[in-house]
Amino acid sequence: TDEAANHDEL
Amino acid sequence: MNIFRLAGDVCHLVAIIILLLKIWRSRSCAGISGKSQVLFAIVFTTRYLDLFTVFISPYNTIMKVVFLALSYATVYLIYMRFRNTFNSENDSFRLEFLLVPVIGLSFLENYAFTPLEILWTFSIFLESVAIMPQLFMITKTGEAESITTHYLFFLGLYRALYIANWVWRYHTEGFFDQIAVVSGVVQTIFYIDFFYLYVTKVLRGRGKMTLP
Repeated sequence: TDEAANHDEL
Repeated sequence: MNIFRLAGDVCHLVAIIILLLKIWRSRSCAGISGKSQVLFAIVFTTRYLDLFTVFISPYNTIMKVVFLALSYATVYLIYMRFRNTFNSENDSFRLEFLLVPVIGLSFLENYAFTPLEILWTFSIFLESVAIMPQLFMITKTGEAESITTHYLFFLGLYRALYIANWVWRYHTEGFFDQIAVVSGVVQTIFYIDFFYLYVTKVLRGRGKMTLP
């Protein structure tokens, strides 16, 4: 799933 | 980036600075749970391992470094600099009750079974319960200095603002991070009774918050 790609939140 | 997330990050930063200044200026960490602060340092460490591998934005990188530095500085002050003022007998929450289920869950529920992803999931789940030792200490001592309640207020507000951020991102960009959202809601729920006490006792009473 795309969330795993890059966690852009702190 | 949206206003809710920015406000949330600012609240988070304010909370950490409030606590650090309180300990530094009063040269005491009485009433502060060192265990919670250790858990927060672990949360930041396991979440920001991608600090050197993934570049999102200057803001993202700078905030990660700031959060890591301030959280370790807080732990240092509690356990090293002012350790003689640390009342460990009140800070008696059993961390294994938090760490074991959080570690287990992060292996079961994650987006990818890779070390970085499992550690990220672990940090998300751990953050939702990391404040428990502090809340437990307050119920045990039956009171909290008003500065400590301001710290908790901003800490609770930060994740509540993140929930608004997730609602906003869902409607504007279809973004939905289920693990972060579920964990963030649980985390904010833990603060609800504190928010009630904060508004009724501290803001009106202008004094210490004594639990009923």
